[in-house]
Amino acid sequence: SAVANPEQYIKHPLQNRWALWYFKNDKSKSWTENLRLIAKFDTVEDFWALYNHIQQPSKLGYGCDYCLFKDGIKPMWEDDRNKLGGRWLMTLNKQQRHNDLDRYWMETLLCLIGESFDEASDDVCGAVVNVRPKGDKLAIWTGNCQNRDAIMTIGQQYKERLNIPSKALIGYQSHDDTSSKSGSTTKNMYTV
Amino acid sequence: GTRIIYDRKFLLECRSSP
Repeated sequence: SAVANPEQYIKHPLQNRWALWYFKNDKSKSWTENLRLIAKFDTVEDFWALYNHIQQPSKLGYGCDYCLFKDGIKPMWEDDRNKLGGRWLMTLNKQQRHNDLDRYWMETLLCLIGESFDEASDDVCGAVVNVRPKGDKLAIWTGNCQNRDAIMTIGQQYKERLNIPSKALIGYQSHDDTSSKSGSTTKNMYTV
Repeated sequence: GTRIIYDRKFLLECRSSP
């Protein structure tokens, strides 16, 4: 007689429930109308079921985004959990759409759902990938731009996970500075 | 409380499991 192995039928719970959002840039609609919730999940298996089912970022059209956020946090600056926060931002060159974008995005998702930043994971609100003609962007959003220790932990671990060379710096910018900037660049509060 | 942490190796193994 066979003994059932729980490993084969029990899904693996995640620390958090996550929501995947999709943004499609339709100029005839408002920004919020263009933002759609795709699905929520709270197990490893349900994450993969969703991930395996959707397009990779490199196949999305220009102006499209994916956002993965903790359940209850909307992927916008205005959300109470985001408004004091900021983001670690990775700007990719055009060549990297073919070489790195999809791999980086998957790695980002695994960092989030696996709680890779230990206690600093509590500071994570979500992650965003923007597909843009000038170059794609990846970001991890955190909840409070003053939490230096947590932000530095997240930045260092993230850079390591993506295998970014140590001499290539990535920057953290507050949403406040990003939303009020006048030029095309926002100053970095932190770099790793 | 305890935090449920999964490393990338485990997460990737779950992708191909039945």
